Amino acid sequence: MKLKKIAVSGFKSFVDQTNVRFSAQIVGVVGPNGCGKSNIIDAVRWVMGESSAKLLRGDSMEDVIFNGSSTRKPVGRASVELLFDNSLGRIKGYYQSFSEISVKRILGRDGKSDYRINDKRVRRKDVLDMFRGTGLGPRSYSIIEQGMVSRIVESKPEELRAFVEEAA
Amino acid sequence: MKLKKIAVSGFKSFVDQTNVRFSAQIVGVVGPNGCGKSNIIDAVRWVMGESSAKLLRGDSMEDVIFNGSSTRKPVGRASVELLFDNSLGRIKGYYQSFSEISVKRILGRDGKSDYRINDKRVRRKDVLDMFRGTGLGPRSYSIIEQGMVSRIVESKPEELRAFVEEAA
Amino acid sequence: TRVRFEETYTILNKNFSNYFPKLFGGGKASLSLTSDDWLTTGITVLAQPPGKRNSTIHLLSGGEKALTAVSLLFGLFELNPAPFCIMDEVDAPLDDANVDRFCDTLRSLSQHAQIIVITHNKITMQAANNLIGVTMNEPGVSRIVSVDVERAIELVES
Amino acid sequence: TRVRFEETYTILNKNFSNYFPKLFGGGKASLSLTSDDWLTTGITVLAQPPGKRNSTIHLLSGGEKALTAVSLLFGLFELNPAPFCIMDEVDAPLDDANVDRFCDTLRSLSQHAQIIVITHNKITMQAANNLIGVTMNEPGVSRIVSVDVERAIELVES
Ligand SMILES: Nc1ncnc2c1ncn2[C@@H]1O[C@H](COP(=O)(O)OP(=O)(O)OP(=O)(O)O)[C@@H](O)[C@H]1O
Ligand SMILES: Nc1ncnc2c1ncn2[C@@H]1O[C@H](COP(=O)(O)OP(=O)(O)OP(=O)(O)O)[C@@H](O)[C@H]1O
Ligand SMILES: [Mg+2]
Ligand SMILES: [Mg+2]
Repeated sequence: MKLKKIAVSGFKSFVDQTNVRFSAQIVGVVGPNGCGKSNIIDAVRWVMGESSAKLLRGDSMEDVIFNGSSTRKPVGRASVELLFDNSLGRIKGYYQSFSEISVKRILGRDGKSDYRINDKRVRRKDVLDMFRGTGLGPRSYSIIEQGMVSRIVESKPEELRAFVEEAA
Repeated sequence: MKLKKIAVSGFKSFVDQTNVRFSAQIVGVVGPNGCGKSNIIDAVRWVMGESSAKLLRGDSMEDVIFNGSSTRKPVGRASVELLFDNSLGRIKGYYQSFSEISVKRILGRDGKSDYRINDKRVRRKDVLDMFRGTGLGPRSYSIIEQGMVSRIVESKPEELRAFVEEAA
Repeated sequence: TRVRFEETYTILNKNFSNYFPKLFGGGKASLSLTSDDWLTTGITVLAQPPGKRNSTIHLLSGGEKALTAVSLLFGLFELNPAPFCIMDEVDAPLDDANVDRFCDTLRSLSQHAQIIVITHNKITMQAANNLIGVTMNEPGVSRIVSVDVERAIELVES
Repeated sequence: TRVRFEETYTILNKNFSNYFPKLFGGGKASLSLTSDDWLTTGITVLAQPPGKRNSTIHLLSGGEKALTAVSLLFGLFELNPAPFCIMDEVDAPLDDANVDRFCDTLRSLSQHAQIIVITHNKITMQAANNLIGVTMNEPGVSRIVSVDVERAIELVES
């Protein structure tokens, strides 16, 4: 199961419809401070079902919706889509036979999140279930966010235990 | 008052008598990870009277004494000396007329610290008094240690207040 | 869940003590438990960079701590290998020799998973097969540009 | 001590909002109090990098947060200017454009104080007038070598 593309619009600093394509085994993401690199990681965790605004560096979930810049007005909704190549059938269950899988999450200012898999509306739980067993998820160790390394370094023995329990 | 030299021996990874000379206005300190750069900062804070082992990244004050490597045995004492050029008379009080001022701290495995100013034994309080008013001291903002930037970034409003109170 | 925790801990310990010498170019490391009771015990990290004595993670240098934490994170990743792994500036505190070994490890991880690495380090940029540039030419608005390594080094400097 | 705190806060706020635009190449920042009671109030940091909206420090990026903290630390240093200022790898999360502005600020600070900066960043190394190399050729034992910039870049890579 390969990640082919992330399509974002209205999510944090990605106000316009933007596609991030991954076409190689090792892909580097570069750019000046504050240009939006870590926002891409937030987008991936959000669409996989992240429910805590604080873990997405915001005060409320609405903080993920583009809230304006010196030249642009705030928008009314955020949308992120992950497109996977599942031709090897790595995702188990109902979706195993699909060669491409699209997972989407949309949020309006009314606070309601709308999840879709291959354009069919589903619940958040369905997204979590689909990823179960693949090693992916909003808090999986496949995403090492900025600052996580120094958090691990400074953690006390009981905190390290909690890390391991989450992975179990 | 210019810092001319730091003389260390038996302090952390600086087991042999070593002189670090500062002969320019902007001095860069470089070297691979783990080679001893931050230990130099610990040496400066220690000789100025730092009394907390934890702030020197150790469990007990004895952790500042060289405790061996794959080829060397542990030693019995740590010694750090700061040599200042005071020809402008910036240090007030008794020492104002000295053109050079040496501050030294020696620690044996017996746990007793011995402070000296210009080779005369003094108390820790005398060292703190001498530096008062110069902006220097074991916890002054003239020393920005590794990790302090991310600690400030993550601090809560009441912690930021404590930072400002310490500076007052 | 006790058995599960014990199993996870044992595998993680093996993974971690595998990655550590690869990233440090030698030395050894392991996890240890703070008590005999599996249900309440904490976990400490013992690390011995090459040529040094064994110590807890707190006595290490900034870069040594970071590299130890990265070894642990790679060990955790291997517990549940996902189809991709995204890393956000984990190479920032490392010197060039450690970044080289970090890149070697990325290459071996990339045999089984897609690796996406956010970085300012030019050595890591060169280790990637493909680079994605993120810019904010219009203030506050992020866009994607495709870049090659030379262009990327320019982009970071702009 | 209430008056002293109020005075210190006011001067620090001025210093901080002075350093911020120098380090960011524009924008503005200030401190603000969480309550009217001087004796118990906390302090929050409001920062607005160039071209962005005003926000608390938590919504900024990793590099923007670090640069904001450095502006605050320089503001604190100016409260009690000492004969020297030592900095330990504060430039690690910054991109090259921000490192350039950081070095400009070091040059202006060096008018009144000796600056000692521990760094892995080649731009900062070049901004220094003199470099001190620390090596551990004998494992576990630190020594000082004098280096020039080219040699320093080699040293970091060894
Ligand atoms: N008492 C001691 N005796 C011997 N070695 C010690 C002692 N205390 C600390 N050390 C060693 O000093 C090393 C750390 O040095 P330091 O923190 O100065 O590195 P650094 O040059 O700042 O590296 P980095 O670039 O990673 O921050 C550790 O590896 C540790 O083993
Ligand atoms: N809802 C939002 N609307 C508009 N802009 C936002 C929103 N949320 C965050 N931002 C902006 O995104 C920027 C942060 O981006 P991000 O953290 O991705 O930067 P980065 O490229 O990772 O930088 P660094 O290299 O410093 O880590 C901030 O400056 C912030 O103003
Ligand atoms: Mg970032
Ligand atoms: Mg260090």
